[in-house]
Amino acid sequence: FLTFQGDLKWDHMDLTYRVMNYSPDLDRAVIDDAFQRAFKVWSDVTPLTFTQIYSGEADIMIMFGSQEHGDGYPFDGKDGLLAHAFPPGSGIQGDAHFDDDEFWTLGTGLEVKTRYGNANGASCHFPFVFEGRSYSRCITEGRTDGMLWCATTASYDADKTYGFCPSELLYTTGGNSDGSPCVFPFIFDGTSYDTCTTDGRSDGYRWCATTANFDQDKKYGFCPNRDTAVIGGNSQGDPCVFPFTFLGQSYSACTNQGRQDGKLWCATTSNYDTDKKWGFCPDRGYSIFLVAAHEFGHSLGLDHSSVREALMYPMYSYVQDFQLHEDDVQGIQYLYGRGSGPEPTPPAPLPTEEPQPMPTEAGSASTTEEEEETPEPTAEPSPVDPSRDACIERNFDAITEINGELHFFKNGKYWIHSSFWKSGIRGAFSIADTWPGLPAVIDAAFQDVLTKRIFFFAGRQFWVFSGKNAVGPRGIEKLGIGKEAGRITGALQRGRGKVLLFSGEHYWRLDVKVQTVDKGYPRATDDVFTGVPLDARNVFLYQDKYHFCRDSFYWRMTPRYQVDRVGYIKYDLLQCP
Amino acid sequence: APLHSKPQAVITFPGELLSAPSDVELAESYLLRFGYIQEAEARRSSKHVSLAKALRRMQKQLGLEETGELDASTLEAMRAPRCGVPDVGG
Repeated sequence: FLTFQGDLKWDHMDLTYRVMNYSPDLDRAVIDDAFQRAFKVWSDVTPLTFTQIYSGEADIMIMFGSQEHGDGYPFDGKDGLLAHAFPPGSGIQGDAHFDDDEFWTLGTGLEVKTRYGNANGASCHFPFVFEGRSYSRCITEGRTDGMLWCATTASYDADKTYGFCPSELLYTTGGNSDGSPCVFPFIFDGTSYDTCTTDGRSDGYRWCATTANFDQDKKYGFCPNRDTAVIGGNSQGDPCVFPFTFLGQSYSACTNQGRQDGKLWCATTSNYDTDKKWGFCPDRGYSIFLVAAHEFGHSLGLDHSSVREALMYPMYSYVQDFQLHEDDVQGIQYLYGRGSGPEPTPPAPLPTEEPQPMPTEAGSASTTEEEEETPEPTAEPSPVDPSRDACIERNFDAITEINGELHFFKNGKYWIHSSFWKSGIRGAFSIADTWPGLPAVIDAAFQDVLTKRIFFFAGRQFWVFSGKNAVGPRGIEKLGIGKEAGRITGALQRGRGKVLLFSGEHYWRLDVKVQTVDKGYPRATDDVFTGVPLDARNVFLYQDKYHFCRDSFYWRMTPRYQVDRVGYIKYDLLQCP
Repeated sequence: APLHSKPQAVITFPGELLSAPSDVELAESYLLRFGYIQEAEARRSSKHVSLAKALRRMQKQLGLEETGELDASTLEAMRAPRCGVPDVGG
C-alpha cells in the first residue's frame, strides 16, 4: 500500500459525509445504501465512524458530474476515468467525485428499483413473463395510462407482483418540487417542451417543469433515467427509440453496426440519418459500491496500491463477494489504527440505590384546567446519583420532552435538561422512584398533549402514567401494532390526540384517546420523513421539531419535513462541555 | 435485430473523436495524466528514451511485466476503466 506524501490523514475519527447530488442511473436509496456500505468497508477495520449529513460542509462531500465539473480535473465521457477523490483536508480535500457519463449500477447491469405497485420497492426481474410474452425491459402493455411497469419476479402471470419503473411521469429528483412528476407540455423560455430537456443547463442533466409554466412558477426537478436510457453519445439519459432508421435500415434493438469497437448503441429519435441523435445502450455498468469504496480510500489518505487484488489498485474490476484485501487493511490501519473491535458489552445494572425521600406534594402551581384534572406527579425528584454524568453516556435508551424539558433515559436512570435552567443537566434520577413499576430499560416515552399522561414503551409492552398511578403493562398489540414491529424507538405528538409511533422503518398513528392505531398504518418512514436516518435509536418531538438520533448525532426536522440541522446530542442538546 | 446481413460502413458518431488516438498518442497521454512522465521531462528527453523509462515505471507500479515496450498487456491496461487519481506524484 501507499499513503499520500506526508501521510495525509484526518485529525478526527468521527467523519461526516454529504451526498450533494445523485446519478439518474440509480434510485437515490440504492446510491445512499452503496455509499453507506462503502464507508463501512473502512469503518469495520478502523476506529473511524461515518455519518451522513444533509446540509452544511461535511468532511467528505460527494458529487456526480461529467467532463469539467468544477475542480480542474475533467472526466472523459463513458469509460476511461470513472471517479476521483482528494486526500484528507479542508475544502475540496477529502471530496469524492463520480463521472456521471458512466452507467452506474451495482456491477451486473441495469438495476431498476420499482415504486408503488405491490412489490414493496423490489427491483424489476428481467426477463419477466406477462400474458405469455417475455419482456426484458419496463413496459406499458396492459395499461391505458402509459405508465411503465415491470414484474419483480420471473412471471407476472404466476406471481402478480409488480411495481412502476423510474419515469419522469412518476417522479422527479432534486430540484425544488419535492419529487413531483413532470408536467407536459411545459413552457421554458417561451418554448413548449413535451419531454425532459437539457436546455438551459451546462451540466447535461435532464430536467422538466413540474407545473405547466416554468417561466412563471419556476418549479422543476431532474428526470430519472428510464431503463432504456442511453449512456453518453450526444443524448445522455434520453431513451432509445425503437424502431429507428440507420443508413436506411430499420432497427428494433440496440446494434453495433457502424462501429469498430463493437459497442451496442441506439438512436434516440426514430431516424438517426436525419437527426444524428444517439447513445450507448446500457451494459453491465460500474459498481457504485466498489468505485466508492476505492475513492473513499483516497478520501481517508490511501494512495494507489500496486497489489492487483487490492481495492486501492487503480483499475476497476468487478467482484461479486467483496472482501477488503489485507494490503488495504494494513494501509488504513497504518494511518488510523485497528479500531476497538466489537462494541463493548454494556455494564450490568447498578445495584438498586437506597430509597430516596420524595416530596409529598406537587411543587409547581399549575393552573390549567387540563393539569388540574390530571395532576402531574412530582415535583423535582432528588438525584439518586449526582455524580453519574449524562455526558459520559454514549447513547440513551429513550429521549422525550416532558413538561417542556428534555428527559434522557438510560438503564434505570434519567436526566433532565431544560433550556431555561442555567444549571444545565439535572440528575441522575431513578426511573423506579418517579414511575414505579417501569423496567430499567425503556425504549420510548411521550407525554400526551391533552391529558399530560405519560406513555412508556419497553419491548412489546407499554404503560400509561398519571402521576405515580400506572395502567399497565399491556401489550402493544392492544394498540393494534402487529408482530412486525420490534421495539418502539420513539414518538412524535401530532396535534391533539394523535401520536406517531416509530419502529424499524415504519410508523403508526396512534389515536391516544381510544388507544388504537389508525387504519392505513404502518407507513414507511422515508415516505414522509426523508433525509433522516431510518435506523434512528430515538425519535422525539422537542420545541415543536422532530428529532431523530443515531450514534452521537441528531437530525432535526421542521414540521414541513425539512432537515434544518444535524448536530451532536451531547454538545447541542445536552450542552455538555 | 437488424433485418440485413451486410456489414454497414463504419461511421464517426457525433460527439466522438474523429479518429481514435494511435497507440503512442494513447501511451503519452496516459503516462502524462497519471504522473509517470512530466511535461517538462517529455520535452527534454528524446521521445523514445523518455517513453521507455516511463513505461517501465508504469509496468512496475501496475504489476505488469517490465518490458519498457508498448506491448499488448500494457495497452490493455491503458484502455481499462480506472480511477482518475494519478499513480505517481501529487
